[in-house]
Amino acid sequence: MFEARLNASNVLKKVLDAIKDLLNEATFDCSDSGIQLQAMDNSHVSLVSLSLRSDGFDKYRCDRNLSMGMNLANMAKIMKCANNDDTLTMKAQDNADTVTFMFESQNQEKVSDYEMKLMNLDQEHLGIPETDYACVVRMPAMEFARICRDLSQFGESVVISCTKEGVKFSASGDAGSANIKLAQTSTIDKEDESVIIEMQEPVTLTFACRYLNSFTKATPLCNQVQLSMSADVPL
Amino acid sequence: DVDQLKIEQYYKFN
Repeated sequence: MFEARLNASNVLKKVLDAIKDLLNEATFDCSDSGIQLQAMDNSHVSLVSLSLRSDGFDKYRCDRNLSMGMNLANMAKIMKCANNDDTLTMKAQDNADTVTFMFESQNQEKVSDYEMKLMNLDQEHLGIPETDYACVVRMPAMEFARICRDLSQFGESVVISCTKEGVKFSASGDAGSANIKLAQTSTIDKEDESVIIEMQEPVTLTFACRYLNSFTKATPLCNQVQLSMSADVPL
Repeated sequence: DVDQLKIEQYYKFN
C-alpha cells in the first residue's frame, strides 16, 4: 500500500510544472524514504533528478517499494482539476496498475478522485555524479529566470562567465548583443536576495537558452537557485 | 550526436 498526502495540492502542481516540459513520461520510484524520479529529457541532453522526501509529506506510507510509470501530460490534466489549497492524497495498491489522486476542499464539502493508468517504462539508473565544481553561484531564482528570459530574445545560447567578483550572462545574435553582470553581494542581510559565488577557478561556459528556460520552470519551488559549473561538465 | 552520447554516459556512470 502506498499513500502520500499533501495539505496543499499546489506543492505537487509546482513540481509537475517544473518537469512536464522536459519529460513526456517518467517513473516515480516510491520507497519508505520518499519518491525519487530520475530521467533524461526527451532529447536526451539533460537529466531531471527529483527527490520528494517522505518527511515533506503531511502523511506518508509506503509498505513496499513501488515504481509508478506516469504519463506527465495525463498527470497534469488531473492536477489541473485541483484547487491550490485542496488536500491531495496519492494512493496505489501493491502491484497495482493504477494510481488514484484524491482532492479534498478545505471545508471537506468537495471530494474528487481521479484514477490514472500506470505505464511500464524502461528504467535507467542515472544520477548526477559528485563533482568538485570550479564555480558555484547561488542567486535569487526569480532573477535567474528573468535573465534567461531576457537574453533568449537575443540569441539561442547564453554564455555564463564566472569570476570571484561576479557572474556575467551574455547573448548575441542578429538583433545585437546583451550582457548582464551580477556582482557578489557584499553583505548578506537577506539571504534569499543575495548573490554568493564560491570559485576555485574562473569558468566561461555556453548553454542553450531552450534548456535554461525549461529549467527555470522550477523557479516557484525555491527562492534561490544554485548554478554549479565546471568546464566540459553539464550545468 | 557525439555531445549527446557524452552527456548520457556522464549520467550513467555515476
